[in-house]
Amino acid sequence: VPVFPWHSLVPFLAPTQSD
Amino acid sequence: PVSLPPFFMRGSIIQLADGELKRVEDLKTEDFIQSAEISSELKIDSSTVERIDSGQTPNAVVIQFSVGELKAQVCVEVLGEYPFFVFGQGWSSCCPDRTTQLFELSCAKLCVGDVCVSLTLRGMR
Repeated sequence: VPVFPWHSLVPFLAPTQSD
Repeated sequence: PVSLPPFFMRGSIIQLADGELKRVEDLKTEDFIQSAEISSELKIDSSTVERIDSGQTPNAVVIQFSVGELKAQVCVEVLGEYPFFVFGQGWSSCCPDRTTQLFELSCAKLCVGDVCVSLTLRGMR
């Protein structure tokens, strides 16, 4: 049975880098 | 839009950062928060849905989020059935009927104003 890491389930939304 | 990943299927086994295993349909807001707290690289952000528009292809939607304290505007194009985890509510998508039909994952309607769990890298601001 495959096991998936928790962080696969939520999107990686990187804000534009500031300072 | 990317094709839908397998882990949203009801019954999929998800490993939290502390090693605990849970089914995707049993995940709670705290599971994401606690997992991010012990992660050295990832941080939870709150991403508020600002707009939902139709996308380039028939089932696609473009969701505009306001991400984190900086309220950075980020747009993503996904299939309408793609589920997001809303704080305090759980899985939600633009087409909850299709999500339930395809994944057997019970799902609420994603609406403008909903606050979704998202990730950023620690140390980035």
